[in-house]
Amino acid sequence: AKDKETIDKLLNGNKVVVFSKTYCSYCKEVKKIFADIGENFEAVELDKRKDGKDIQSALAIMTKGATVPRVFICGKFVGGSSDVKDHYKSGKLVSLLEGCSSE
Amino acid sequence: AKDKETIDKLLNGNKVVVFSKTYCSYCKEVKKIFADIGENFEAVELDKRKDGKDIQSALAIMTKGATVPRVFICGKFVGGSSDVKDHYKSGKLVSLLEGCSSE
Ligand SMILES: N[C@@H](CCC(=O)N[C@@H](CS)C(=O)NCC(=O)O)C(=O)O
Ligand SMILES: N[C@@H](CCC(=O)N[C@@H](CS)C(=O)NCC(=O)O)C(=O)O
Ligand code: FES
Repeated sequence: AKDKETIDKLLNGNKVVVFSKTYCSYCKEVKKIFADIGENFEAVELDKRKDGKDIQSALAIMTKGATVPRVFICGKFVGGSSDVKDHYKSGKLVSLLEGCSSE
Repeated sequence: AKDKETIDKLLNGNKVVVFSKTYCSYCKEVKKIFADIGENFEAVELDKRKDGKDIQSALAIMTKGATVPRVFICGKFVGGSSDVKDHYKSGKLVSLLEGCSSE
């Protein structure tokens, strides 16, 4: 499936991937968290891509949810905005990020 | 202007009006606040109305901002999601709502 391939390529090529929409404040909050902790991330803006709807459907199958943001760290699905915010507060976000650090 | 008329009708006919989009979590948060305090509100879902884009543009002129949610109480512009949340925490929201209570 072409969309699953597209997603896998993005996940393999980037430590942090945020599937997002440019106008969405929940997505902005997640991006701000990664920026605040100095972590680079790949933002995949589904409202700006021709395959955006297809990517969102493929993500729904993979992650059992069709909303944005959908956040992956080290290729693993972490959750949406509330999950990332909770992990940020608990310190779990940093340990997830260290989980595939190559240094 | 037809859209200004539409907005004025809504503001005159409803104590609380939330200009919203059905898929937006920031809008959901505002609706939840009014539900939690037992206050009825009129949700105007701009993504579901044919005149949605025009209403949003007219609101941008009226309120100097083109985002959702846009919240009005007693016909007056109160703000977006952060404003309503701040007012909720400070107690100002309840006093705004009492401002045009007819009881
Ligand atoms: N609890 C979820 C909420 C996610 C959510 O409802 N996202 C909305 C946008 S804020 C959404 O994806 N709506 C449907 C859509 O845009 O396709 C989270 O924290 O990420
Ligand atoms: N700080 C504002 C943020 C509002 C905002 O950025 N809203 C987004 C959706 S979450 C928006 O309207 N984007 C453009 C659009 O949907 O037309 C608030 O608290 O309401
Ligand atoms: S679209 Fe408004 S918070 Fe996501």
